[in-house]
Amino acid sequence: PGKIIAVTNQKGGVGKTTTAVNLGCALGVLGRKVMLVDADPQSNATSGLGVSAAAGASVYELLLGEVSLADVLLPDVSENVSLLPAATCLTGAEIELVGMENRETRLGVSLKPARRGYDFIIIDCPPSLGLLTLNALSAADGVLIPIQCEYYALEGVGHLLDSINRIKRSLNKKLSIEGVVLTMLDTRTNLAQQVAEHVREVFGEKVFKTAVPRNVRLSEAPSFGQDIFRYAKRSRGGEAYLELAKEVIARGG
Amino acid sequence: PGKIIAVTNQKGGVGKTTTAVNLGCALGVLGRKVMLVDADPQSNATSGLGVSAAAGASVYELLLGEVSLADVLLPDVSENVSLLPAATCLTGAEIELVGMENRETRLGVSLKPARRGYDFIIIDCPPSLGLLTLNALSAADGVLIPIQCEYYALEGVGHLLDSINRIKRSLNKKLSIEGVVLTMLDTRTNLAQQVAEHVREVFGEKVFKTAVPRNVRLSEAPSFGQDIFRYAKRSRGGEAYLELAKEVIARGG
Ligand SMILES: Nc1ncnc2c1ncn2[C@@H]1O[C@H](COP(=O)(O)OP(=O)(O)OP(=O)(O)O)[C@@H](O)[C@H]1O
Ligand SMILES: Nc1ncnc2c1ncn2[C@@H]1O[C@H](COP(=O)(O)OP(=O)(O)OP(=O)(O)O)[C@@H](O)[C@H]1O
Ligand SMILES: [Mg+2]
Ligand SMILES: [Mg+2]
Repeated sequence: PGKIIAVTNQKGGVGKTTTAVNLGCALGVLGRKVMLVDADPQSNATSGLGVSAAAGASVYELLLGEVSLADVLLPDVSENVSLLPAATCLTGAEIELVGMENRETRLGVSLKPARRGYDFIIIDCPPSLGLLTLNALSAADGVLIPIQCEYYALEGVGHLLDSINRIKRSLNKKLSIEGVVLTMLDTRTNLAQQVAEHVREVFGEKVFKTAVPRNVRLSEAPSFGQDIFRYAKRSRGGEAYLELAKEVIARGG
Repeated sequence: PGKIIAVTNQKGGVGKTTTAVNLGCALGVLGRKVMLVDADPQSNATSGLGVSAAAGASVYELLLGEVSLADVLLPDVSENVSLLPAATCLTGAEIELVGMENRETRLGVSLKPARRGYDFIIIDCPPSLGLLTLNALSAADGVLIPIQCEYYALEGVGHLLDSINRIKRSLNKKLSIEGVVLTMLDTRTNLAQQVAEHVREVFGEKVFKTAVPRNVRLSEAPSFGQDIFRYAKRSRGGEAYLELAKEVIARGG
């Protein structure tokens, strides 16, 4: 139980947070118990669910060993979903962690005791391959890689795979690629079609059949502090994330 | 001479690289001499101009003091534009710099001797507030902030302003906000209009009159290794960046 999935891609703005929040909440709507971990100093997943990032202790204090998981976890931010919130002081964590013992595995150690209580633990990562992302990769069973159908988004994938393999060899033997999801797909442009084709060539079966279309409801929802199922359940964005959740469950969640 | 502008916003995917490359090349088209500095480990600005990031020494070796500026600078990547390329090993720089002397000011020291030879030095930053971005802020005269008209993009601006003020107080008294540019503006959506209005309320005169519309030519150009003026000069994207360059010059470049 308690499959840990890190949602990561160091390219910025490819839909990591939108995927972590809405896939997490889709799994909740389908009756799975989910913990969403916001490991990004921007704390977008936290505010996207209507939680004020400054309110209390966060992932930051957990990583530094100052609080226990129970002290920071916020239950029921959405149906069957609890949240481990971020705070902006997480930016400092990257530099503070450099000098600490077990600097890459502290998140995994904190999450381990909680696994039994959840079906899925989904970690939203910042757009970098620094210590916060390395902590997520060390803790995870699988990596879910959102890829925007744009040229720059394709470029960095090799570098991400190198980091995943490095963590797999050194800190986390069980780590594998859960899957690749195409995001903000606008089928009207040639570039998007070409990038999508290239991603399917490189990743084959790993690419989820569900591609998430560009859908303005997905970018509106966080401004109301809601996931897509509370904001616009019948939208194309809501339906895509529900389909994606069904595929994640079918792959062995 | 040699005004240094850091293009930065820790929110990912807001158009930092697209702005640094195409504003830089627009200034070149208008006859200004420009150096483009790629301080992002993703090296998108480098590959977006058709340069292979792996080819030789980069900003990384410059920051560690192993090479001189002349050793790494690539002249004439575009009309009147030379490039200080990035390489993926820059990811390591963030951790390696932590333990070094003058870790936040090394880029500024390297660029100082070159200022006389250029009208503008434009620095593309990674999506974080780590040591690479702090180096760019310490070296810069002005900060140009691209803001995508989306909810999450608005959230992080306060945090960015805190970092700018911190660097201004401690390491770089001359640092000021050059301006804010609205990017990927799709005037058909309510959210974009609301965000644009909010940005103009917060930043007033600092917001450039030119907003960059969403234009597929801008995302296609890097896949051909070209800036927008070589790829599709008469496109809405090309015209917007030419107008933006004229505003930057008028503001005292
Ligand atoms: N399918 C979609 N349709 C429309 N807008 C989307 C979609 N997915 C994401 N967005 C919007 O695009 C922007 C980038 O998405 P998001 O913030 O989730 O990416 P990210 O990878 O988490 O970014 P960062 O690298 O900063 O963490 C956001 O404003 C979001 O609302
Ligand atoms: N005005 C625009 N119209 C259409 N596409 C755009 C526009 N500006 C940028 N893009 C595309 O949006 C994506 C994000 O832009 P870009 O990579 O420049 O952002 P960034 O802030 O540099 O990202 P990162 O945070 O990863 O460094 C890219 O694929 C780019 O080609
Ligand atoms: Mg995010
Ligand atoms: Mg960039």
